[in-house]
Amino acid sequence: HDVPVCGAAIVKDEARVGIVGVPDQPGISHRIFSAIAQENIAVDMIAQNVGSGGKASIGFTVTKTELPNTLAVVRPLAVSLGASVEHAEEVSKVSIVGTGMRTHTGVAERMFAALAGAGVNMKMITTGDIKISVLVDKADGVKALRSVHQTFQLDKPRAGAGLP
Amino acid sequence: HDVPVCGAAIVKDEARVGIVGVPDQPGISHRIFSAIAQENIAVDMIAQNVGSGGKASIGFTVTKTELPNTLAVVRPLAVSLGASVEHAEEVSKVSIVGTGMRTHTGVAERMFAALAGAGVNMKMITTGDIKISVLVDKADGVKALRSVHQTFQLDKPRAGAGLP
Ligand SMILES: C[C@@H](O)[C@H](N)C(=O)O
Ligand SMILES: C[C@@H](O)[C@H](N)C(=O)O
Repeated sequence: HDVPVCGAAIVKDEARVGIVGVPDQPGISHRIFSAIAQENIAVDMIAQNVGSGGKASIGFTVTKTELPNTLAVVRPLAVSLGASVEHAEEVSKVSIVGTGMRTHTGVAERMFAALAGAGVNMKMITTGDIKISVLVDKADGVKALRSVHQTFQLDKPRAGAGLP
Repeated sequence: HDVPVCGAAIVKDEARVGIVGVPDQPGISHRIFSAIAQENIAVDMIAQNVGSGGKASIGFTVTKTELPNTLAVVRPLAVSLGASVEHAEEVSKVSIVGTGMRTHTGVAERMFAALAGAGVNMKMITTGDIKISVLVDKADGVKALRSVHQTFQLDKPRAGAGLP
């Protein structure tokens, strides 16, 4: 019995940073993330979409307490790259996990359907093989988590999921 | 001995689709990905960054053979959303995996350093707990894979990594 999603989780206190309009050429992301790594700041989600006109934007999250340090690092760097920085403080990351995702199509779609049904707006999306994470306003976090729990029936005891 | 990255992989023949300027409100991603799921098209990477001015852009990849079907689905949908569609046919996904990523900072940075050193431009980035994927031009794929192999010493036999 192969369940595509076996768990969901929330990180309540994240902060999002966006660097908008960096040159879309090799080495730029390296400059940005090595400056952040030098300050020993752990980055969580990173999402970059394709750029246009030779520019791209990179979004990432850190824990809320690290936001001031992060901004202190990226602001001067963005200036030297001709880019701008924007951020949001009250965001939460909601994720679903499951090895079954590899063999099931439409898992992301079901997560998005759950959030749409709960009236939750997704600010960022990033996917791995066995995990999908979305960033939502902190005010929507618990509602979002509850809606994916329901959609994937994570509160029902599953065969083999633990004690009988 | 906790190694942050235990493997790297490439998917050579991916195609990227971008839907630019969708309304940034609940339910929009659901409309897009349910239309795609109805055609039984498996979506691989999905990356969305925060929008601005009430609009957002969503990038995703499918296998190259699915590109015509995918465009046939998303083009009319984009029109009804007041958005535009763009795509790229010759792209490859290069990923690194490792459970040790959870406890090591700077893994993404080291991957980006490897690609920067190889002169590879990253078109898209998405991250999970134990996996980081980047989309590069197909012409750069093998070079990119080789550079991360080298950086994370994936070709050296590791203690406990197999036969003595
Ligand atoms: C935008 C940034 O990711 C750039 N393409 C790089 O490779 O560093
Ligand atoms: C842009 C799109 O992701 C939208 N924010 C949604 O939640 O569907």
